[in-house]
Amino acid sequence: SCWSQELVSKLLHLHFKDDKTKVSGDALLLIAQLLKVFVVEATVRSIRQAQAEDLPCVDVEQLEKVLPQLLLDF
Amino acid sequence: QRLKAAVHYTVGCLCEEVASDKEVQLSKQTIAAISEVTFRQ
Amino acid sequence: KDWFLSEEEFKLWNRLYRLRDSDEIKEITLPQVQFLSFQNEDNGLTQEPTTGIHQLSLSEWRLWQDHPFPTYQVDHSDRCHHFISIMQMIEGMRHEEGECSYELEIKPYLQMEDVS
Repeated sequence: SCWSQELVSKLLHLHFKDDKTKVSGDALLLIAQLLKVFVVEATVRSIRQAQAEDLPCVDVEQLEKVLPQLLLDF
Repeated sequence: QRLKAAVHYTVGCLCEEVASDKEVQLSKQTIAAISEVTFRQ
Repeated sequence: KDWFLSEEEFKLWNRLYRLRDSDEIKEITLPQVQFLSFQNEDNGLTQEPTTGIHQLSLSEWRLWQDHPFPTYQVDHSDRCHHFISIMQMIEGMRHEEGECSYELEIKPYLQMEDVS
């Protein structure tokens, strides 16, 4: 997966109250997968919106259109 | 900021992979926006 | 070896993805979540729109939210379908003047002993 375990661990530790909190390798892999699914979903939904508008390039506007439902789906 | 840059880079690679597979172009701003949303999530 | 970007990755990021001050949009932010019922101190910080910083809008395209957008690998959640149905209801009531169709429809079922 493109998310390194160190990067995922660092992201999680941003929000932990206790820095010594440990996260198992499996949990890190699962979160890395979740992050990947989220980014791919956001990208494909934005692309679909750009294609529906016959646009050659996906801009922020296409993401904004799909954003409310994307955030409700995660 | 370094962590955000690492997330942004990772998101950028993923977005490019999807975009090339779908043969479309994503603006830099769109990638930055997806990265910001991901970071916040 | 750690979470940092390597020299190579940093160069790629800097070239391909980094937003520059010369870009029209040089930073993207998300709206701050505000629970009006909890008037905590930082609610006061209404973000002034600053040039070059684009705040993603969750309401700009609200008129488009009355139908489900296509999904890819993750289907719409129940709460998303609920959101869409509320947006459809709002869209249906948008042009009403005076009378409220929802009220006219539901009023006959009201039993005062249920609420007193």
